[in-house]
Parts: sequence; C-alpha cells; structure tokens
Amino acid sequence: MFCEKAVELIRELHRLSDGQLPAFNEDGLRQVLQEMKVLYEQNQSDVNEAKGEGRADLIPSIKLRHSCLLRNQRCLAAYLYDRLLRIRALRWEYGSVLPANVRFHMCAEELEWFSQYKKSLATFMRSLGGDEGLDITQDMKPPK
Amino acid sequence: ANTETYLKAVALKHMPPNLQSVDMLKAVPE
Amino acid sequence: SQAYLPVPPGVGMEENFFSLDDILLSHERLSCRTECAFPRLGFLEKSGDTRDIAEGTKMELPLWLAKGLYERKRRVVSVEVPKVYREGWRTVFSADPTVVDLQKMGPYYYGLGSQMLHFDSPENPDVAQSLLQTFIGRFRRTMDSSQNAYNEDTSVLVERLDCLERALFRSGQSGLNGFQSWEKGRAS
Repeated sequence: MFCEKAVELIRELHRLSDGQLPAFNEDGLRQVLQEMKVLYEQNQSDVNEAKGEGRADLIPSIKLRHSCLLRNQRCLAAYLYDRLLRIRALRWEYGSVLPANVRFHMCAEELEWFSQYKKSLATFMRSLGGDEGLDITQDMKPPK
Repeated sequence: ANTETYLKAVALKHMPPNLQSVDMLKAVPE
Repeated sequence: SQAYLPVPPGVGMEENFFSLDDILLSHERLSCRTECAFPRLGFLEKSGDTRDIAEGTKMELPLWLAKGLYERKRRVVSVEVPKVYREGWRTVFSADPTVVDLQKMGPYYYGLGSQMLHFDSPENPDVAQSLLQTFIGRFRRTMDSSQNAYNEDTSVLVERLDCLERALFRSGQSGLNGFQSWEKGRAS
C-alpha cells in the first residue's frame, strides 16, 4: 500500500511523546517526495488517456492515487509541523541558545525558523511592560 | 508566516504543482 | 517538556489535519469491497496477480483511503462495520461497558467508531449511541482511578483503556501530580 513511509515518519515522532527532538529524517522525507512524484506522473498519464481516449474507467484509479498524494502531503506537513512545536518548546525550556546536541538534530531551515521565532518572541516581549519590556520566559513558577 | 515559509522551503515546493500549499488556518485548530 | 503542545486529535467525526494521533487513527485498516474496477492497481491487492483490481474485490483498506474513495451517491467502495461496533458487541457494551478490554478491541475504539459514521449505514444511529453510552459508562472509573493513583505503577489501571481514555487518565494524573506538588510546597 502507498504511504507507508510517510506514516513511519509520524510514528517516529509519536513514540517520543515527551517532546524530544529526534534527528531530522531527510532520507525519509526524500522517499515520500519521490513516491509523490511517481504517483503524480502516473496520474498525469492516466488523465491524458482518460481525456484523449475517453477512458472514463480510469477515473477511480486516478482518484485513488490522488488520495495517496493528499495523504503523503498531510503526513509530511504534520511531521514537519510537529517538529517545529518541539523546537518552539526548546526556546521555553533551554532559553535562546540551544545545546549543541539538539542543534545537531535540526536541519538548516529549522534553525532558520527557530531564529525567526526567537525574534518574534523578543519583539513581543519588548512591547510589554512599558519601556523595558518584560521577559515572560523567566519566573515560570510563582514565588514561594 | 514563518511556518508557512518553512513548510514551502522544505517540502511543499518539491511536491506536485496542485499540492504546494496547505490551508494553515484549517490545519491549525483554535 | 511541558512546553511541547502537540496538535490534539479532532473531536467526534472531525480530524485535525496536523494531529499525529488522527493520522495514526486513520491508518487503521477496514474490510472493504470495491464496487467498481481500479485499472492498473492490481499490485495493491493481496494476491496481486492481476493488472487491475476487479469490481467486487474484498480487500483491507486504511481508513484514510476508504474515506478518500467513498462517495454517498456513487458506488465506489463499500466499507464493512468492524465487529466491535455491530449488534453483538453493542449488546455486550450495554450490559456492562466496564468489563471490555478496549485496548485489545481498539486501540482507537471511540476514534474509529466516530470515523465509521462517515460511511452511510442503517446502523449508524445505534453505533453513535453505543459509543456515547459506553464512554459514559466507563468514564467515572477512569477519572476516579486517575485521581487516586499517586506515585504508583498505573500500568494495570490503563491496560484495558482505549487511546482516548488513556489520554484522559494522563490528564487526570497530571492534575493530581500538580496538586500534590503544590501541597508539598514544591510548585515554586
């Protein structure tokens, strides 16, 4: 069945329910994108045949492949998004400088996303509490 | 916007033409 | 990490697009029957020795694909209601919902049951009722045990719960632990 690799990526994250960030699975991503390419090309070919030669009987297969494409898209987007949620949590747990072993698990674009996130958060915090701003990442627990 | 840019850069732009966007408002629930 | 807040599963018949739980739920397999032919996809079928999937083929499809192909007005694929939602099991649940091992019968008993309502069936109103009554019948025990088990091994308490119930149990435990921590002056 199609989309098995895609769901494997999801499982990889689901197993780590405590928010740990595993290494970025570049190879897994590439395999899913490759499967999408193949499905799309097969569908293009069938669509041309359906239109050109009146092969309406090909439509169910075209729809099936399209469902698989949507599934792969969803799995990849969810995989990447969930990783961003874990990375975002790191800002609140570790502060703005991430430990090297964590950075090592992030791809270049994730590091860029994190950098942008830090900037957005800093801008927001500066806008609070008058001239000095307010560091809301401190004092996460109430005083004794 | 940051997240959309990221998703496009890493994955969406490598997908078939009709699948290169995700409706972020629908995808991220309140 | 307390700051990691994954996208939660959808409520009822809805799925959340980015929810890992919903994606795994929709990976569950259902017994289906094709109501039309699927040319050139014969390799997907178990025997896989024909070029096409013929009309009338019985095969297991993941929920996401069954949902993607299913059409109310046209016969493309028909989906069999899993045993646990049919009359026999519904009778068991109505007799005593607390005795059933929902991890074994599920593990997504409520989630999958709710998703089955996307497929037209005369049993749907009864399935929906059964899901609701089963939840109501079991909820109290899950809540009570989550509030009473402090600092102990809870594996026996959760082993017969389905995924939704386990999430509720964990939520209850989180509240209990937070309260205990505060009482002991450890929350500052």
